[in-house]
Amino acid sequence: AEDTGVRVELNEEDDGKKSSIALKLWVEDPKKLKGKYKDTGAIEFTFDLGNEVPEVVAQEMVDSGFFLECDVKIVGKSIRDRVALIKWRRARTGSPNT
Amino acid sequence: SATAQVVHSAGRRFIVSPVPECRLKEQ
Repeated sequence: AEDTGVRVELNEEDDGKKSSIALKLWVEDPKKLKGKYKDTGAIEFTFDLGNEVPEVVAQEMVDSGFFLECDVKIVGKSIRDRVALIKWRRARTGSPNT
Repeated sequence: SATAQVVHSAGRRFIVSPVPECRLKEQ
């Protein structure tokens, strides 16, 4: 995955069964963002792997004031990349909830 | 470590917490 400067990691162990998983997002390289970034720390949230869309979550982060509108795509892509990796790993291990 | 909670109008909860220290990149 491309290094967007925004890091998204698992905030809990993935047992391969849960439909929603806890994630943690933070900005590792603010220079890669287009807009000014107020470093408030890491953002913890849960993501429904089956029903939610990364870009929608990114927009909610923008709406909540964490990011500027111009960075919604970068944030969305970062979340999407992590979700794709989670799903890929689940498929590899044959998890029931891929 | 300080944490704060932000609730989006659609109902999603965001919890602000410190960035893991071992993950901080050298600027």
